[in-house]
Formats: sequence, C-alpha cells, structure tokens
Amino acid sequence: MEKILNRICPVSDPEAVYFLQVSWEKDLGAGFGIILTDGGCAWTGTVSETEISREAADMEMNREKYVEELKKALILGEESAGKYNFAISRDEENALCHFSYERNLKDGSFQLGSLKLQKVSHPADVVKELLSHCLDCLGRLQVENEHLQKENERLFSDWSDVEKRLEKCVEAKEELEADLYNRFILVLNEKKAKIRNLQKLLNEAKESAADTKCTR
Amino acid sequence: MEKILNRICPVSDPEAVYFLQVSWEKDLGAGFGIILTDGGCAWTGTVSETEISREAADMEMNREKYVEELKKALILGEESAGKYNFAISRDEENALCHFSYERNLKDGSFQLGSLKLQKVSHPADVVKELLSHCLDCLGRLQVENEHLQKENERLFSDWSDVEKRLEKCVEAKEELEADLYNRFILVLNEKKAKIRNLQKLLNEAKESAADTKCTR
Amino acid sequence: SPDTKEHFAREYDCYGDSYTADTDVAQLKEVFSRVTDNK
Repeated sequence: MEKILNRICPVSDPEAVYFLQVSWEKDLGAGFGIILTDGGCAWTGTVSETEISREAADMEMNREKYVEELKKALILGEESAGKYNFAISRDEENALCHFSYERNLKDGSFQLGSLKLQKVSHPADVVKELLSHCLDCLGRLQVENEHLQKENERLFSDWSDVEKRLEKCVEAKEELEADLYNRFILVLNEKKAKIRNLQKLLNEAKESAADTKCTR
Repeated sequence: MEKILNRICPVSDPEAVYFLQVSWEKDLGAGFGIILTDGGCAWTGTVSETEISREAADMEMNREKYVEELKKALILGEESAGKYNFAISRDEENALCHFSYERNLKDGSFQLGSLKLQKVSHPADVVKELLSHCLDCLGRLQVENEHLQKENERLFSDWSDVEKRLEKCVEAKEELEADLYNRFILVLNEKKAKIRNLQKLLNEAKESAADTKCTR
Repeated sequence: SPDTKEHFAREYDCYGDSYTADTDVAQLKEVFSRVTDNK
C-alpha cells in the first residue's frame, strides 16, 4: 500500500490548512483512498477504478493521461503547487465533506474529479496514523540518507585511492622510460666503443699493409 | 529553534500511543518546551534552565551528564527505545496532564524529571503544526536524499573514470616497455651487425698481411 | 682462466651483452637487469 501525505490550502478557504493523505495499491489508476483532516476532524473516502474510467470518459480524456493528471494533483503535492486547486465544502455538523480537485489553466480551470468524504468517528486515530506514517517515512529516509552518506564516503575514498594509484602509475611509467633509456645508452655505448676500437685496428692494419707494399 | 517529534508508549498505558514534540534553542540544557498529543487532545509545558539545574542537583548528578540523559530520553526516541520510560496521567477533564520520564535500570528505574502539562485549547492547531513540521522535515530529507543520490552518481562516475584511466595507464606502461625494447633491439642489432662486419674485415686484413709476409 | 677471461672480454661487453650475436627482448631484459647505475 503506497501512501503520501500533503498539506493543501483549498481555494475555497485559503486561510485554512488541510492534510490530504492519498493511499493506493500498485497503480493509482486502479483506485485510491483519501483521508482529509484539518487537525481536529477527519474525513475519508475512496475513488474506484470504474469512477476513474468514467471521469476520464466524461472528460473525453485518454485514461492514462487522466491518471497522470491525478498523480500530479493528488500525489506530487508541493512539487506541482499552483497547477492544481482543491475545494472543500463541509456541512454544518462536519458530517459530510465535499472534496474536489481541479487543474489550473491560464484562462480558468477544469475539474479533475470530486467526491463526498464521510466523517471519521475517531479523528484522533486518523491523526495518530498520519503522524506515525510521517515518523516512519522520516525514519526510513534518515536511514537511507545515512547509508548514502556512508556510500559517498566509501566512494570518495575509493576514488582518491585510485587517483593516487593513477598518479603513481604515471610516475612509474615516466621513471620506467627514463630508466630504460639510461640502461640502453650504457649498453649501446659499449657497442659504439667496440666499433671505434675495431675501426682503429682496421685502419692500422690497412696502413701497415700499405707500408709493407711500399717496402716491397 | 530545534524540534524533534517522537512516538511514545507510556508505561502507564502501554496500549496508548502519544506523540511527544520537544523543542529547544541551541542547547537543550538551557531549557526546552514539550508538546504532547494523543491525536485528539494536546498538552504543552516547558522546563526551564533553573529547573534542569535543580533536578541535576537533587539527583546529585553532574549537570552535563544529566542533560545528556535528557537528550537520550526525550530526543533520541526510537534510538534509545527501552532504556527510558514515560508515564502520563491525565485528570478527568484532560485539563492537566502529568508527564514524567525515567531511566530504566536493571534493578528498577529512577525518575529523570516530570512536569505538569497544560491542556491546549485548540489541539487541531497543534496537530497541524506537528504534521507540518513532519512534512517540512520530510521535504528537507527528500532534498538531501536527492542531493546525496546525485553526489553518489557523480562520485561513482568519477571513480569509474579514474579506474578506466588507471587501466589505460597500466596498458600504456606495458606497451611503452615493449615498444622501447623493440626499438632498442633494432638499434643494438644494427651495431652488432656492424661489429661482425668490422671483425670480418679485420680478420681478412690480418690474413692478407700474413700472406704478404710469407710471400716476401 | 686468463684465456677464458680474454675470450669473454673479446665477445661480451661489461654488461654481458654479446658484441656480435643479435639480441632479443628476454636477453636484453637480462642485460638491463645487470646494468646498475654505474654511470
């Protein structure tokens, strides 16, 4: 069961603050439940899958698109603030509460849906349930944030480790190149010395052969 | 103003669920306010700095240590569940509510403090304030959560980038070494061929010198 | 023996690398491993 709680200020009474909890199984389009409270009283109601289909048909709107609108209006809360309005009208004894939600457009608005909410006989229980739900969400988020924090610290230390290893590798590569060249020069110069020596001997041999020839 | 809301189940009525909001300025030891609600009624009260000092003195406990105990009892909530008990006794009209908190020990418990809470005339406002506070905390945590997620993704991508660069560097180092050896071998074998050639010429020169000598 | 010494001196440089026989990677690595930093 998914639940989301939002604070709403109805256009019908902008000073008032209400809390709207929407609950649904996997897909909002399969129907949803509503709990509305002003902190003292509480009302509840449901919207069935059939009613959702009928609303979409009445508005000649594609059903998926209509469910998307419902999500933005009823679930995203502050994120889609200003794009959707809520109207709440209560009868004298607060027994019934008419709740409607509409999409704001530039030149007016159109109603997305409405329903009659029944008064809850023990609003205190609803309030406790809402507060408990909030605390549970806070607890989960806190745990998740701590986990993410630790994960970030671990990732950061892994990253700096690899960064250091990369620096070492670059240094090692440069040292390797210099070292191999140094060794190569020493070995090559040995050969060059040998060549110089052989050339010297060969020149001497050629000169002596020339001398011998003259002498003869 | 710091605030924290916790769910408590008083030992005086284990079935009941209450919500305890503690609020304080920078330091809990400088005094704190309490709001208690069962979802329907609400009570409020404060504990001053002087009262905190007196309580600590009465218990002959170091004041800092006493404030630490208060933090664990009143603020840490679920984290220190089971170590601290709460007792709530309400008069008939719910006008007054005696709230006490105690430290659980193996062989009993000792009271950390207690206070008389006054009934709130409009509990709905308190409930709205508590729910709003929860939603604000949830909003902040969600924002922090998203930030941590993004940070997490960034760190992971940085880490995998530098990991790839390290792999490339290791490969490059190995390629460099192989490449240098191949180049060195070409140059060196050139020199060796030169030496072989010079030695051959030198040997021929020596042989011809020897022949010339015989001839003479 | 002096002869052997003289033979090796003629055939190999001070790092043990032959003056005349072509070298390959393994041999060159071995020669390099004998090259210390005696500039």
